[in-house]
Amino acid sequence: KGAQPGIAGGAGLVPPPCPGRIRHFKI
Amino acid sequence: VPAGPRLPYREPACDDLETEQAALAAVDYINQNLRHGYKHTLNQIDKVRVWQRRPFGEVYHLELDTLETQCHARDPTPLANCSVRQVFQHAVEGDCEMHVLKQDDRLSVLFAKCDSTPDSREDVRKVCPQCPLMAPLNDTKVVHAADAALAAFNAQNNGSYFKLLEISRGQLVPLPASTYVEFAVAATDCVTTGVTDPANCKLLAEKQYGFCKATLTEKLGGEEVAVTCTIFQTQPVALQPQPDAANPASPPPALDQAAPVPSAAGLAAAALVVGPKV
Repeated sequence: KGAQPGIAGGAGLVPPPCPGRIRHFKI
Repeated sequence: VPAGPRLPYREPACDDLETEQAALAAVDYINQNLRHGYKHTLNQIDKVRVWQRRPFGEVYHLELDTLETQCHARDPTPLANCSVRQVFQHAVEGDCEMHVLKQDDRLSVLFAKCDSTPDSREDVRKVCPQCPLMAPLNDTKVVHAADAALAAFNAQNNGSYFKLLEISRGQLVPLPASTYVEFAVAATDCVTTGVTDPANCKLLAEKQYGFCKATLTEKLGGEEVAVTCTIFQTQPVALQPQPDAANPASPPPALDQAAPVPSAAGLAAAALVVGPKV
């Protein structure tokens, strides 16, 4: 079964630059 | 294909160290200029853009999410020691738009605009169906509870007569039928034993603040009040270094620049805890 072209196996996933991490909790 | 037009700003990641340092400086500025309510702590950096500034430096345009802590704005306790108000305690979120100048590795706030919003009733009820919700600060039961608690505190405290500075928080507790209130107080030039007309008592020139928590419980034929106050040591007040005059910080409406700001280094820990008194 051929791999889908152009989809990295997850290794290349880069988190979006913003918004940043949540330090406590979101309301 | 020629590169597109160069944007006049750059966008680092919201969790980059440089962004976080600017955000922490912004939150520090907010807390140093707050006069009412509670200190806030950084919860999330929503957005950041960094603009070049002529002739030197860069300006971080930040959008920040903050959360209310349980330390009153005038409490000298370091922010790191202030616990965040949890959802079941009816949390309050802050939204701030800040401009922070970075020049020669120094960070100073040029602009701050913040507002705060309590969590919804539904959110609180989701995590705690029985927990009391925040009541309006001018609710008659809340005002009465603060007055009764302060009267009880002054009656049993043989030093300065303390005046109410602000009611910071109130909750109407269904069972047992009671009112929970938190309020800030300030020492006056009167002594509790000799007060005839509190209106004649003036706040001390060297301000001494305190913060009280009280519960007024309705009993058959009367009411009972339990109050605990933390009186903060008078603080040598040092003016906060203001951003350079060319760019006076334009404080948000909620921040008042009138009173000088205690320098974080000069703050002493809370001195005296009195109570609970019933």
